[in-house]
Amino acid sequence: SPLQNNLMEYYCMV
Amino acid sequence: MLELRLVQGSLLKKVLESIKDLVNDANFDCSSSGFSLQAMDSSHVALVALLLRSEGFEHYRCDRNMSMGMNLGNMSKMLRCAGNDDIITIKADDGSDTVTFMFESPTQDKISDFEMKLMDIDSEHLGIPEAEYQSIVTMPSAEFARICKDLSGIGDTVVISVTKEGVKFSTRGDIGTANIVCRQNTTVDKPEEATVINMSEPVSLTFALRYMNSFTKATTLSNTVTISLSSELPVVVEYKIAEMGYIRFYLAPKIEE
Repeated sequence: SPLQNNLMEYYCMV
Repeated sequence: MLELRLVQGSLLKKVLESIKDLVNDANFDCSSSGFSLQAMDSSHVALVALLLRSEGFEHYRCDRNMSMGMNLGNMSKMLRCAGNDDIITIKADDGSDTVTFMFESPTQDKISDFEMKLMDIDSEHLGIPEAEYQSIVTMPSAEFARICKDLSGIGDTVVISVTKEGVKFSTRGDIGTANIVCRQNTTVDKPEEATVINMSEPVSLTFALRYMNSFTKATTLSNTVTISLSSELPVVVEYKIAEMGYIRFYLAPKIEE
């Protein structure tokens, strides 16, 4: 099954 | 001092019902422009962004920017005590550790107030830049909800593929496979029944159906849903909230090892 990616891989904390 | 009077109180009830199972605690941010929220689920896979613009409230007073930490389960318990036709007013004093929800029946013969404790929540605010999406699909929200529900009986993930021909939702599981294709259909009687595909490039992404199904709890807020996809980005599932703003769900795609 494909890996679940995380939103932190795409967006930075502000 | 904060005082927000929402004549269509059912909107706030529906908003809470659509996000309370995804996010436990969240900061509601109040400024002169509106009442908003951004929060991630505990696994940081999904994010909800809500905006209710100040113009959508009958009365909107927010003397200075405020961030109010609330447990969404508790907030939902209180808002469930409001009737669907009730006017809801949210009130908070500067520096207070409570918020008050006031419910007025349309005939003004029943007025209730509920005071809820606020909480300190570590802010986990993500900067989400404006993006040009490769494919944007607008379709009836009930149709999208039906597809997510149907597919989750067969598999755990959905592959959403957009081509010129239409948008395809696919899954596979132990019992077999399923493919549902929705073609662009703009010749319907009512615009909210149309499926519209704006595609600059074909795209295909895999998502967990559990989260997609959770997002569809917002179906009652809007007749249509807009799904924005790009191969390098999380999907955005947006429900417009009539005249007031939106609720957007972001979900990170699954990737092949």
